[in-house]
Amino acid sequence: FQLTAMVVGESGLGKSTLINTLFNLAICPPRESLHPAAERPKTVAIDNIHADIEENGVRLRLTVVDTPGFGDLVNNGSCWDPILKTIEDRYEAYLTQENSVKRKKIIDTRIHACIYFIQPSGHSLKQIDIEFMRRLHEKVNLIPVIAKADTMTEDEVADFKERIVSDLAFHGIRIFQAPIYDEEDEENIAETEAIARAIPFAVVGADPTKTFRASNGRLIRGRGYPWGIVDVDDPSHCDFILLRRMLVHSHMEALRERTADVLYETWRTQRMLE
Amino acid sequence: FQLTAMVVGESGLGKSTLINTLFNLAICPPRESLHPAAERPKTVAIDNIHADIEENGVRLRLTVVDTPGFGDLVNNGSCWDPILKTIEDRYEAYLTQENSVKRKKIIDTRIHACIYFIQPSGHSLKQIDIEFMRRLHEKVNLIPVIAKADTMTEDEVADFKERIVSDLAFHGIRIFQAPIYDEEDEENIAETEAIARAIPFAVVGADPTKTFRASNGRLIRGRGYPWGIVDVDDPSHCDFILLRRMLVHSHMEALRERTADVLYETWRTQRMLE
Ligand SMILES: Nc1nc2c(ncn2[C@@H]2O[C@H](COP(=O)(O)OP(=O)(O)O)[C@@H](O)[C@H]2O)c(=O)[nH]1
Ligand SMILES: Nc1nc2c(ncn2[C@@H]2O[C@H](COP(=O)(O)OP(=O)(O)O)[C@@H](O)[C@H]2O)c(=O)[nH]1
Repeated sequence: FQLTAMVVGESGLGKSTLINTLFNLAICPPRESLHPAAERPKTVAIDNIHADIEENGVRLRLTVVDTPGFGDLVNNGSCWDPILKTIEDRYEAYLTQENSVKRKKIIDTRIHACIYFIQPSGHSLKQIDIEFMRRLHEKVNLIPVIAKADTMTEDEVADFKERIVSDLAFHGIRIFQAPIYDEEDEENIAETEAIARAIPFAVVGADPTKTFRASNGRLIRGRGYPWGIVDVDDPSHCDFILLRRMLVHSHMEALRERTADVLYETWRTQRMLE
Repeated sequence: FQLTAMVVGESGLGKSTLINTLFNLAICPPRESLHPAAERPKTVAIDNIHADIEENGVRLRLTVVDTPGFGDLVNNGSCWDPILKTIEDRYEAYLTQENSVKRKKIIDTRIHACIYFIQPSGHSLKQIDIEFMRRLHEKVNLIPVIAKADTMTEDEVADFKERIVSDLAFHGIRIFQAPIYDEEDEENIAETEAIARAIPFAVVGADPTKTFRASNGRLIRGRGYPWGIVDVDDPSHCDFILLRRMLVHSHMEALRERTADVLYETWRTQRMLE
């Protein structure tokens, strides 16, 4: 099994922490704050982080494509170009292998999901969110999440989700929908509906090395504040477990299939027509 | 007594809420989210909000200068120009009145403090923060605050403050220092030191209409999460009361004096030399 997931969003939205929480492993190194005198990079970088992990007794070859620098400058026009380019370069690399005369086992580096982190402003999508998602939703499976959702009360989350959904609809942005298969059992359909209702997921991440002891002795992954402890795995605190179910369990196959059968094929047809 | 305070920061950092919390009054109207189809403004607006309030039995004529649009575009280069302009236009207006032949009572619209909201990224200052503060610290009393500080744990706040202070020092940015007067009594000196140690203040704002009942029956202004209630007036939760003391009590006079005697005079001298 292999999964290639890209993370995109401004610095400080908890992207590294969320990836580590998703796989319960310090995959992404803690982001070293640049020394004040350090040269700020002028363009978005594309970093590949590989990890072999075990999920449900299954070996998973995971690649996280990180995009530091996105949205961090004063002027961010075209900060999405390097991201678009890497998605299309990977389609190109796949096509080249597909078309080669002596075909060996194809190495698939295509991106199966792009997790886009939305700032928890509580108002509406920002211009940069719309500009980015407009350009990418037809090229990659887009999974927008509300970052650092422990910033928002339950009411604020509900309002914000409603607003984001209507912003996306207004701009014609299609995000990844978990498909419902006819042959699925009651339980799976219920779960798929729970996932569909919660999108965009309001996520909270927790440093896997900092755990808390609940009053019943259970170990909690979360964030500790003077006024209480956020439990990342508690569905009444955030949608983390729904995102995890979607990415790592129920819909990993659907993400890879849609990438291969729909997004890549669309790109390939256009490419061959040029 | 009169005070003119400007608020600057990206949309969604809790600026309106903080102003309302500072004066325990819905001075700033809740920011109406623009309809998705609404034209986004292309430049920063300057809005003046006037309120007559009573503080400690003293009537205070308060003007809040709001700056919607700052940092909200994809390209924000020069989004600080309208802000610089309003500060200097007000110095100009004062100079004109000062110099007029038949002087009446001068109407003073000069800005006494600029509260700059820093996103709680947990890393370091963003480029836009540095670019803005570099250009403004010699023209207006700069009071940077860490917005929505309930996003950060106590350790994260401590690290972030340290980092911000060193970023500011590195870039030669001078923020407003509460002066210590020799004749002040022990208690005032202790308070001034507490204020000085806490800068930049980690603030949390609370909608004045949503209050909570503490277990002892006391009314709390705060934010209610499933995992606990943030009490805005609790110094172990955030630095709100320190900011309030500085702005509305102990240092309101110092802010107006520095504006009149130092910042305005510096600007006036340069202006007359041109
Ligand atoms: N409130 C809150 N803070 C978080 C969350 N996840 C990470 N953080 C904190 O936010 C800061 C930046 O996190 P990081 O993962 O480095 O963000 P990145 O720059 O997007 O990769 C760190 O101080 C984290 O501890 C979250 O879900 N909620
Ligand atoms: N976590 C947190 N949220 C806040 C705080 N202050 C305001 N908010 C919420 O953030 C959202 C935007 O607040 P608003 O005052 O309109 O921000 P503005 O756009 O900067 O004026 C609203 O949903 C507020 O309830 C705060 O101190 N902490």
